[in-house]
Amino acid sequence: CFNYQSRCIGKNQKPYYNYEDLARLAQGTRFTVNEVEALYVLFKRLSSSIIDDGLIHKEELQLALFQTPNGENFFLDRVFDLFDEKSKGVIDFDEFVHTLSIFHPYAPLEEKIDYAFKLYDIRKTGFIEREELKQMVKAMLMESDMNLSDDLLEAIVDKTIADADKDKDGKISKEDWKVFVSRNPSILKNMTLAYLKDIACIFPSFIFKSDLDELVKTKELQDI
Amino acid sequence: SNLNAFDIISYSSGFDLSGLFEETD
Repeated sequence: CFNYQSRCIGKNQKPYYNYEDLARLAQGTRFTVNEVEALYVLFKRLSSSIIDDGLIHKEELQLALFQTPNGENFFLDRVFDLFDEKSKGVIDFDEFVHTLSIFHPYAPLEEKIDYAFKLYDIRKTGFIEREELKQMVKAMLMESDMNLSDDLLEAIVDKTIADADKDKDGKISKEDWKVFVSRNPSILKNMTLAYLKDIACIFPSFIFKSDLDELVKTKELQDI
Repeated sequence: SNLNAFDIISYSSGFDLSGLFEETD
């Protein structure tokens, strides 16, 4: 094995995380080591669903979220960008754990507000602009086969910008966003995943299938 | 109406990551 971005590469050329790596990740997030280990099992399943290289490709994220690896999806691109912190076009385990940590029920509200802003700042200009907002509402309406007249759509977008844009520059800045979200906390509902609170207990199969567990079982069999 | 554009977007299943935790064959 040799060092690659602080990760070891196993003989099958896939990045390999040992106990110390999992403990390091737990220390930097809201997860316990057991929970990071459960996430590692989940990650290995997701990252081998199409291309078994120890990294999650966009198609694999799409398969997990939408049950199909094909077709364009506006929301997929936004979610993938959120995970792909190093902009390498793939998601490694560090990025997976770090981003999911933001969705932890115990993550600070400020972090959730920041990440929600990133999600909506499509062009990465540091602002949520009117056209971006309209594009997202349109994508949501298309996804759910809902019809809304153009006039009504324009009116809702205009009203939202007017409500949020306190400095009256026609777009939503980070400061505008913080104030707006504090008045409309329901906007952040998708930024919390209750599953993450106790992932190791909710998904015990992850633990039973884990490498550590296999090691223990093997040892027990040897002892018998 | 008090409905804002972000409330509409938040109804999208596309921003819901719970699918990651569902067991698939």
